Amino acid sequence: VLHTEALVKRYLLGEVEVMALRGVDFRVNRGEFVAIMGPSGSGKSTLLHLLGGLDRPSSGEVILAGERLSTLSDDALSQVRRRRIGFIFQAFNLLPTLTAGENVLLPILIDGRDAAPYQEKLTALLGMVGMAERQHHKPDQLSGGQQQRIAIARALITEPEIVLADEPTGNLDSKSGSNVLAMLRRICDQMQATIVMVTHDPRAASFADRVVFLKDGQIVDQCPNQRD
Amino acid sequence: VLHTEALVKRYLLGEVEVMALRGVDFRVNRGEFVAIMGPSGSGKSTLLHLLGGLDRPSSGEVILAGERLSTLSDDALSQVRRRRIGFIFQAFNLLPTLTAGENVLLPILIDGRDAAPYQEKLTALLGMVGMAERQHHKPDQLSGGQQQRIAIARALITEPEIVLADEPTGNLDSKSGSNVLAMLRRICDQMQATIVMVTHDPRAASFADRVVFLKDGQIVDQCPNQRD
Ligand SMILES: Nc1ncnc2c1ncn2[C@@H]1O[C@H](COP(=O)(O)OP(=O)(O)OP(=O)(O)O)[C@@H](O)[C@H]1O
Ligand SMILES: Nc1ncnc2c1ncn2[C@@H]1O[C@H](COP(=O)(O)OP(=O)(O)OP(=O)(O)O)[C@@H](O)[C@H]1O
Ligand SMILES: [Mg+2]
Ligand SMILES: [Mg+2]
Repeated sequence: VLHTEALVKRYLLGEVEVMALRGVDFRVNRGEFVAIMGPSGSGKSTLLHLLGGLDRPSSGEVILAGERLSTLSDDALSQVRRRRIGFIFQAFNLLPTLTAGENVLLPILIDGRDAAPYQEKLTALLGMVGMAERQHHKPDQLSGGQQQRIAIARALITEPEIVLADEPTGNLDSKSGSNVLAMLRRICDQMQATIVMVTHDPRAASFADRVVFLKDGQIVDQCPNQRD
Repeated sequence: VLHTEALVKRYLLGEVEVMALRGVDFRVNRGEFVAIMGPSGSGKSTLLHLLGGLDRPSSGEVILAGERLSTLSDDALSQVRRRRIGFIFQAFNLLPTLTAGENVLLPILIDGRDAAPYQEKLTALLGMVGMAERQHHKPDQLSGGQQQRIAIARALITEPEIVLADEPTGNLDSKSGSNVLAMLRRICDQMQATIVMVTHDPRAASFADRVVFLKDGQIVDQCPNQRD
């Protein structure tokens, strides 16, 4: 459902060029749960941002459900993101002026839709990540792991076909982390959602169907997980 | 060298009171490396902020080298922080308008001192965290783990007696993470620095001399690590 062809991303800093991705051919099928691991700075977040259309490649293509993202206008790309993709950012990216509940509903509000039909789903999602009683708190009144859990709920409110998760358990204790991973696994198995998760944690990677290894902007290894 | 007595921290949110710490008696001796673990929201960052004088308790005392922090003025407290404590924040807290190198030198600059004598130490520290060639880049041009490593270098530039680290390896792959932990261990062993590290990673906790477990704002368990 989502694949890349010879994906290259180059950043220019003054006269220095940073090759974040050096030609990546990545593929994930519908209903598959793939983990991406690799050293710090190897290009994982960059790959995730390109997959989600949050940034455009220097060359190469990202193809989502048969459609080349490069052919879409900024508006069309923005709409694909809001309606079909849920993104969990490495730095959470919560809006400091909104409450936790408003942050979770943000994808709906940005889409110009009414939030009322989503109240029940909001409550259910907050309950699933253990944040039900914190709905009215602002991000700066929450711990790091609590903010991360709000970011996770926000990515799932639209029941997206594709979840792109950038180190979603990095600030969570093992119990909250396992809870989140089990949740992602459930969404994948029961709703055929497609999950691409960047992680540094081998235990988190073990929840995936397959693990892809990135190093210096290239895929260097892949291995399927034995799962029953 | 650093201990607390009946430490309580209460946050007031509208009419809701959040008891972040419910009476904590914590002690760390000079030259000791202590890890603090516990569920998300259990009060770890709050405890670390109070230990570093970044916030004041609702009741109870923080005593640093025999001095009650509550007796210090804001200015005096600020000076203690700058000169004796190195703080690694859970969210890094790098200044977006400064380069990586300038961010590392910030404690020196804030102290009104000349940065020139620190250039060599800056280069050495950046080398130790693998960020030597990124000195002139801004934080938004760095990956999550690269930002974390800059935050780590910043905490160490003043060669502080006490390092307070809030989940310092949360965004690092296992190799960069082990590197940072070995660095903290070395500073502790060779320079008798005192390290208090919050972590969710049992492997990181294994580098410490002792692990303290926090739950719902209270210390519920402690255990020494078998180290040779
Ligand atoms: N400024 C604040 N206002 C209100 N409540 C706060 C504030 N800061 C923290 N809290 C609350 O205090 C409790 C402890 O927070 P703390 O950040 O210390 O947790 P933590 O153990 O570091 O969690 P994590 O592992 O998720 O980082 C949490 O319930 C949190 O929501
Ligand atoms: N806006 C930018 N400008 C310049 N360079 C950038 C920018 N964003 C990322 N980079 C560089 O691209 C490379 C890949 O970054 P990326 O964020 O994808 O790494 P990562 O694998 O997610 O690392 P981490 O595990 O530390 O989060 C890094 O060397 C980084 O410094
Ligand atoms: Mg990243
Ligand atoms: Mg914390």
